[in-house]
Amino acid sequence: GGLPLVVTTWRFLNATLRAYQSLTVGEFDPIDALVEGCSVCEREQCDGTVGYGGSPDETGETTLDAMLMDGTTMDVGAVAALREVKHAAAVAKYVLRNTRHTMLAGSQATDFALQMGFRRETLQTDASRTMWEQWKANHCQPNFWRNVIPSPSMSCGPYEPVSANAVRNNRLEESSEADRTDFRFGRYNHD
Amino acid sequence: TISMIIIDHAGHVVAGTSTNGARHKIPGRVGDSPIPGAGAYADSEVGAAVATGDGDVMMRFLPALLAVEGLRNGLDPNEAAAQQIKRIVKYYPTFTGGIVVATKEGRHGASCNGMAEFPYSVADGTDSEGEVKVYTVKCV
Repeated sequence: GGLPLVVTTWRFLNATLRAYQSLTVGEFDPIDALVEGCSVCEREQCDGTVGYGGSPDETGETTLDAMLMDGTTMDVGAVAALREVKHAAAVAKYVLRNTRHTMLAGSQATDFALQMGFRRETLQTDASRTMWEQWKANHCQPNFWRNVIPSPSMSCGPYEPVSANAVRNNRLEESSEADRTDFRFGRYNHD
Repeated sequence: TISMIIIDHAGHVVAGTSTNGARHKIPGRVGDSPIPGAGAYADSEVGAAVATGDGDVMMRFLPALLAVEGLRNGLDPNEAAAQQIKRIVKYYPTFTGGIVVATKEGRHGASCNGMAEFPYSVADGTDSEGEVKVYTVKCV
């Protein structure tokens, strides 16, 4: 290897190149180069796993997670389950530079972003809406529920926890936790 | 998920992530990406590690932090990554995930599980044009 270095998960070539050029030609500091690189994937919706319009949750909404960590100051800025704001890595930079916190989450992270000048906009697209509708039409399979009724392996919710009897009689679904294959994580579905 | 490590000429190490998470998650669910030590971890005295995959599982093991500690204890990047993947596989043999690790000198490596192979992209000083190369590792 040799410095400077940019390493990125997957085959996200444009993002890697943009970060590297920001660092070398643009002489950005590393955190700004990091935001530049990650933002390319947020715009290009890399593999459907970054940015708006991908990985809809059970209500069809896309929410975003992002983090930036400075290995010299050990300072961190992060957003989790950010809603209705597209540029998650950039918002994380404001958490890093404009707060003394590490992480802001959910709708209140959205409020913070709006205060920092970001725009509220839907993160749903036709593609993510279609993916969600197909999932609903398929009895909400696969899903992340267990030990609830009705049976999550057969139908959608809303769900309620299984009865106290089931708990008492140890008839809880445990072992399948070790087997995560039915969630079909992979190139197009992951964190 | 894009997870990225950047080390500049002066050896300033940073790491970061951005993702829209897992499909069909329960609303409010957060993956490993924004959690320091899980989705990414950087220490300019040693290097950095970043992760991608099934975040519900990976975050329980803080693989990025421990991979950096592996570097600190003398492992090379591939060993540091493989050590964390094997820790997770012991409890979740079918989990899907990958870890990329880089030393502060710019050596890099990766490891993975649940896929045939795992690609990661690199641009560094060895190529004066800054061309991006794709490396792939076979999963454990």
